[in-house]
Amino acid sequence: MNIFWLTGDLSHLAAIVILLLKIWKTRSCAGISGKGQLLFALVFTTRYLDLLTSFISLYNTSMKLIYIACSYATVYLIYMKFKATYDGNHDTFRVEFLVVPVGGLSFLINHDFSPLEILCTFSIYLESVAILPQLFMISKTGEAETITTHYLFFLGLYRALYLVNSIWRFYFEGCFDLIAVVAGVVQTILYCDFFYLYITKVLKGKKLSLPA
Amino acid sequence: GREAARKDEL
Repeated sequence: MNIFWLTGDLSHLAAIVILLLKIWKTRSCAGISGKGQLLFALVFTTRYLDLLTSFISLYNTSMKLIYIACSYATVYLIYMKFKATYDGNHDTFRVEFLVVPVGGLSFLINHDFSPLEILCTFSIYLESVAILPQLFMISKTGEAETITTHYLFFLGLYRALYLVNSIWRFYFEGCFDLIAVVAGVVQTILYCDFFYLYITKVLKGKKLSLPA
Repeated sequence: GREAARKDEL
């Protein structure tokens, strides 16, 4: 494990926990895309099926379980406990336009044509675009709460750190996963516009609002 | 290995 890998994991964890605590503390999920959170729950479920077949380390297993539990808890809060605060009218991204092509692609391009590997590949492709419903919602309402932008920042930062980790592992360990790297590049590119707004607005104490 | 990198990552 290297520093980019560890800080990537911690950044990912920070994002998930920030979102969960924001919803819990404010008793509201206003401004959060429920569809996006459903996609992330699907991402974790399909990627971590290897929990049932292989053991890597205590760290690996615990983090996977925490990610899965937090993502399901978030979905529960949005669609059950604080359903009344869910802003469904603005959460109108058509997720089937992501899930269907991504499903097809994972059948066509994968490392091994086995159920577990296809599902894992599916989760990597899906994760790279799973933020789109949330970004779409922000573009529709034209603004985001500052705490929501912190969530997005850590979620984006995690994948960028993982890319550096991939380069590190390629040079020092000789291992390389093209699928994960390409998906990671796509995922990071999708955050660039947001990163720009986060640095130029939110970090200077302003609210993230888009021009009408 | 090619895809070995992914197996121990999250």
